[in-house]
Amino acid sequence: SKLWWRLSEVSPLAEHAVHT
Amino acid sequence: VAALIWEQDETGSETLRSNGSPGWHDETGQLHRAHALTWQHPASGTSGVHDHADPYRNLVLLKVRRRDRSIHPVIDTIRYGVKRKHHWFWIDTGRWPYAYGTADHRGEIVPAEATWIRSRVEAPALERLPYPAVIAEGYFGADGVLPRFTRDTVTGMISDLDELNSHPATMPGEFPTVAFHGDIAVISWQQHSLSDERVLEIDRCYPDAEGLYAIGAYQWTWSIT
Repeated sequence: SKLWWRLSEVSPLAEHAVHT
Repeated sequence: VAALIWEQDETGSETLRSNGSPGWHDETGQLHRAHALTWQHPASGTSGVHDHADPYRNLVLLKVRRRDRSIHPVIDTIRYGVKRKHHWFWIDTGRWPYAYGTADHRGEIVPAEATWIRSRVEAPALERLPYPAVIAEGYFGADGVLPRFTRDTVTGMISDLDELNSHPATMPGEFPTVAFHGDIAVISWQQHSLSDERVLEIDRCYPDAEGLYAIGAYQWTWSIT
């Protein structure tokens, strides 16, 4: 089964995690 | 290492948050979390988040390259999804290691065993106009029921929205717009500022195996009229 997130919410979080 | 932290919050919602430092905070000072959007089935007490994060596996590592080189690191998958103007990020919890990806539309609305019953539904996003639908019996999402509509009904929504959007009393961006691109219903919002006017696509809805559209699922709050 899949869990679904809005990409617009996940992508800034992911960039934040990568860049700090 | 750079990762998204996947966990269940106190409300039972499945969330992702950044492990970057300093932390990512929202306007109220709380850690910003992205909540998974999924179904609830109160009668059985189940929900789409029953495969919740394993405390030993709850990091979504952003840069790890799998042994299978055809699988991209998560951060590349996310960036590529943004570039392709996708709307959804998914994690398949059914196997380990978890599969993940992005999509322009949402495939699964409720589990396959759901039964569908005839109803009439309305949503504030569509000025509470009533539409015939089938709804997944006993399932809820986005604070409402989860309906599917015929293409003819979606065509009716499109003309209703065109009328609402062209009404002089309507504020720009007050209502969404829907348009068919072939078989796909494309949902957008107008965004207006003093210097700029643009249309932002927020979702796509594909016809399912029965030719029905779960339009606005997990985006608009549908209720039974």
